[in-house]
Amino acid sequence: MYFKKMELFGFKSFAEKTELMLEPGVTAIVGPNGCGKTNISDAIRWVLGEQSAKQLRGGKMEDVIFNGSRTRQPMGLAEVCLTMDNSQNVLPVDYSEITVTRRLFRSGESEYLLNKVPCRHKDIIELFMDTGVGTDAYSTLENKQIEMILNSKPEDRRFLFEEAA
Amino acid sequence: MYFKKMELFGFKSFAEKTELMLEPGVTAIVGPNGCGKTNISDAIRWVLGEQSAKQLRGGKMEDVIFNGSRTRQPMGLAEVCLTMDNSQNVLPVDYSEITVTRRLFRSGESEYLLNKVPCRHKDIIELFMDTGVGTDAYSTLENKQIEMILNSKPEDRRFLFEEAA
Amino acid sequence: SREYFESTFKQVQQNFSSLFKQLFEGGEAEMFLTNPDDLLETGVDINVQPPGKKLTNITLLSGGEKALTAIAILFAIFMVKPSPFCVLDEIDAPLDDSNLNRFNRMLLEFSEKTQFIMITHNKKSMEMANVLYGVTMEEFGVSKLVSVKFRSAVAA
Amino acid sequence: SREYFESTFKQVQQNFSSLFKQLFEGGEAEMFLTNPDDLLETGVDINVQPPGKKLTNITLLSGGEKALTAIAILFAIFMVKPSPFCVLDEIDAPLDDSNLNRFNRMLLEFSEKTQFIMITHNKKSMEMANVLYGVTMEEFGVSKLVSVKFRSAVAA
Ligand SMILES: Nc1ncnc2c1ncn2[C@@H]1O[C@H](COP(=O)(O)OP(=O)(O)OP(=O)(O)O)[C@@H](O)[C@H]1O
Ligand SMILES: Nc1ncnc2c1ncn2[C@@H]1O[C@H](COP(=O)(O)OP(=O)(O)OP(=O)(O)O)[C@@H](O)[C@H]1O
Ligand SMILES: [Mg+2]
Ligand SMILES: [Mg+2]
Repeated sequence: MYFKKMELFGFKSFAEKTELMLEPGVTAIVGPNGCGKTNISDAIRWVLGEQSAKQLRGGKMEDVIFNGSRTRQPMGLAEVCLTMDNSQNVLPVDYSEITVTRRLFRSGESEYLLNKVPCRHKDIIELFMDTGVGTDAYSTLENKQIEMILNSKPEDRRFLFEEAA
Repeated sequence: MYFKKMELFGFKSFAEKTELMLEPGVTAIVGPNGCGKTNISDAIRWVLGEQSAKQLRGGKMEDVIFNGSRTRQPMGLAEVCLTMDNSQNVLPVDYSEITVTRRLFRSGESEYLLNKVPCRHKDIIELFMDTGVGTDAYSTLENKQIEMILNSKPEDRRFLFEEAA
Repeated sequence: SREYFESTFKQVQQNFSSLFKQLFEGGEAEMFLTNPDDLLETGVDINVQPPGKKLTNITLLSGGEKALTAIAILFAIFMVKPSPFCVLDEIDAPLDDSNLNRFNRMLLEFSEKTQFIMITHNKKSMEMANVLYGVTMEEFGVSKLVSVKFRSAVAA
Repeated sequence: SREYFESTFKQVQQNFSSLFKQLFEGGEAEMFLTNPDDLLETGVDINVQPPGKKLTNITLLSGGEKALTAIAILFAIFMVKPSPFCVLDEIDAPLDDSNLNRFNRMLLEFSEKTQFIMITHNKKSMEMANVLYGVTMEEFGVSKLVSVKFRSAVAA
């Protein structure tokens, strides 16, 4: 299983519809400070079901919707679609390709879709349960976490193994 | 006032007597990972009176004494001397040059000296009170602190101003 | 379950020791349970010994040594349970050139089972990637993606 | 004392706004007291607006923007009460090339009143220093100092 494509629209600083084609192996993302690199990583966490605004560096979930700039008005919707290859049936569904979509409206209404069919948040979480791809897995690592893993008390490090067990 | 010289002996990875001549302006310290750069910054904090082993990344204060290597035995003493220019009488003593010395023996005994005359920890702390040089001042900045200053609650940021007031 | 935790832990423990030696080109590292009699509550602690140094607690390690040790832990877990996907956000920043090279070599090996997105400012790390994207903000406040290089993993 | 806190705060507040504009080459930043009626308990909060972006809370800033903002705070305090001495330990690591240049330029200005020790892996930062020391561990586990460059501040 691997991620093939991600489409962002109105998510954080990605006001324009943006398409990121992905391949197996290593994809490097570069650019000046504040240009939107970590926002891409936030988009992946969000579409996979992240419920904590703080984990996405915001105060409230609405902070993920494009908030405007000097030349643009704020948008009313954030949408991220993530397409995955499932030819080896890692995910327990009968499709060789799966697209997960998440939308959030300024009104607070949120939508999830699996291959364009509306579903619940719970369905997304269950889909990725135990695959190692998901919001509670260790699939994002930054310097803050390195301090946390190494400086925390031994009892706090158990979560790393329980995840893998 | 500026720091003119620092001598380390048996402090952390500085097993050999080491002399660091300092000038006004900017002194850059470079070198591979784990070679001892941040240990130099710890030495400055320590000689100025730091009492918390945790602030020096250790478990107990004894962790600052050279602990041995593949080819050397652990040492029994850590000593740091810091010589400062005081020609403008920023520090309330009648010397144009001041050397602060701190020693710690494995036995747990510790010594402080001011221009080679034994003194107490309290004398060192009082000497630097209100000068902006000292262990509780903001005179060391690393990435961990940046996260702390910006992510802490507004009430927690007061200490930055009280220091300067 | 208890047995499962124990067997996973033993595998990660072994992987961690060997990956640490590879990343540090020597030295020793050991992971152990603080309370092996109570598998449901026990903590996990780590002692490390970078090459030529004495065994120390991980809090005495330098910034770069800590980053490399954490990477060894992450990859040790991936060997037991590969995650299909992982984002690394500037974790190569604290590394000096020789550690950076060892890290990038290991990353390439693990990228056969795990797909990585690596956010970096390091030119050496950019060179080893299969695909390279640049993000710009020509229009203030609005991110735009620019694809810089596409070398298919197969051709490499 | 209360009056002293208030007058210090007002000066730091002004300095911070102008230093932020210099480091970001534009934008706005504002520091304010969360409870100005109670000077003994009040917190200090910050709103920033990088050039061309909307006003945001500092938690939404990027890694590099946060580092630059924290540097503006530190220097704003130094303008009110210069510290004779300061160690900066790899705080230039999250900065891209153009922010690094602006930071180094400002550091040089402040180094007239404050003596800085800057631990860095960045070649550009090494170049601007008056004195450059290398630390090596030829003998495993034992640090040794090598003086690389001594350009007296006066001659520069
Ligand atoms: N909802 C939003 N609408 C518009 N812009 C946003 C929104 N949320 C965050 N941003 C902007 O995104 C920028 C941060 O982007 P990001 O953290 O991805 O930067 P980065 O490329 O990772 O930079 P660095 O190299 O400094 O880490 C901030 O300047 C912030 O103002
Ligand atoms: N008491 C001690 N005796 C001997 N060595 C010690 C002692 N305390 C710390 N060390 C060693 O010092 C090293 C850390 O040095 P330091 O943190 O200064 O590295 P650094 O040059 O800052 O590296 P980086 O670039 O990775 O931050 C560790 O490897 C540690 O083992
Ligand atoms: Mg970032
Ligand atoms: Mg260091």
